[in-house]
Amino acid sequence: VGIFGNFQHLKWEVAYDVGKERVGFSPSAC
Amino acid sequence: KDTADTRHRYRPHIVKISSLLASNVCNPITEAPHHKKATLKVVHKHGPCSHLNQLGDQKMSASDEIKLLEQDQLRVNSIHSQLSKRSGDPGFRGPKSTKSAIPVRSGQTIGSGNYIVTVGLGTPKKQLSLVLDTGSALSWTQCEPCVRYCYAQKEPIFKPLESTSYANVSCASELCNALESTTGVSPGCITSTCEYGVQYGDNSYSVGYLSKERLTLTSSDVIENFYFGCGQNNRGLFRGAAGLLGLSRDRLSLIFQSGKKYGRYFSYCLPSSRSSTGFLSFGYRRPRKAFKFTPLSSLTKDTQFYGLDMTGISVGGKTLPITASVFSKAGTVIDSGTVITRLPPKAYDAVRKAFRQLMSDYKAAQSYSILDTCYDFTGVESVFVPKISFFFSGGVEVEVDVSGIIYAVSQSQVCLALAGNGDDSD
Repeated sequence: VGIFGNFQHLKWEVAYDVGKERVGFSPSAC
Repeated sequence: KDTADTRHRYRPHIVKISSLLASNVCNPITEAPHHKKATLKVVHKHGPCSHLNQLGDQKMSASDEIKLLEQDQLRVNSIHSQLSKRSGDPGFRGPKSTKSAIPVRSGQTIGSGNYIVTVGLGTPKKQLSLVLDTGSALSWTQCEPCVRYCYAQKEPIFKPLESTSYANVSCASELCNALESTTGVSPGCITSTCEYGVQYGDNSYSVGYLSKERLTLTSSDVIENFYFGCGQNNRGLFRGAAGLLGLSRDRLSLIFQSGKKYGRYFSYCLPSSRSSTGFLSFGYRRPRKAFKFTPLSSLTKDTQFYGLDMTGISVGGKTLPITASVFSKAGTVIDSGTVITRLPPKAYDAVRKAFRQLMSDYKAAQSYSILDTCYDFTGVESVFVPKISFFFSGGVEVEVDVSGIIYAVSQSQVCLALAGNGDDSD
């Protein structure tokens, strides 16, 4: 598989909505 | 079309090279996320914000930096190995892009992830720094008396005998029987106590008692009867961390164990540099900007991993001509513990070609570990770096921050922070 690694998550908040089986991305200042 | 959106898309990042090089000073985020649910601080294990940083104020050496990327490849191999076993693939083929072949071992994902959070365990609670891992399920910490072996950790090792809320789990427990599907290792039974074993892709491992205990995330967020591994024989590359916090898609992970409280919802924002801090949050909280959601992929439905359907990539504002089957053939997982994104070879070749074209004014430098597109910016103050976006099903675009496009080893070696897999079916 391809892997979307953590270096590319920087400055994004990543949400794991496991109940609804989805992953979300939101730009973040962090 | 000359719209603000297209102008933004094509406009490159302008980057001061000095801003990309690691700082020795911790600059925590000043603004805590507005939340109602449990939020923990996340730090990079090797940065100045981490109390586990063995090097104090010193920067990591070049050889330590190389080791980090080699360990990253071990983790990737481990993920491939696990998914190959599930899909019946006869075996994993080593990466063609790396110069030195790294031996492949099956097992859980490597335990040496880079981000840690500090939680409280037991009554009275003891602070423990655990590696955050969305790629594995079982949380564990080293436990005294360390019947066989405990590696050196920064905080005092957890002592079950000093906690009033600790209990071993019996071999007859349903969760004990579930261990094999969680860890891939059959549970043992010692004087009626359930024994777990978990081995990671680099041969790191933890063996001990399956136990339950009070887990304190924050002063107002406590999980009673949290099942975890109380490690009596622990070896590997955990480097000062007290253990691991498993966040994968499995009934034994923290996410499922705290499902009633937090609705199986968590989010993280990783520190944008090693000298900054981020957060890990449980339960829904409204972000400043709305989330764009993509469904979990059916390809990884029966695995612990969070699979996504990547549909395309753009470099410098232009969507690359990569056929959809290149992404769908192998699939994609999102992993908090893998550092560098791995792409199918055909996709990576297209990204590299486009990136090199747009960076052709700059002097090339030799490759660095798994990173094969590097530049020498000696004497250069600022550079233009093309934007890169990943697209996922549901119309979700993740425009990678510039801090995630280039990996700065030194002023004379700044590399594209992406790599290719060895085979399109990986």
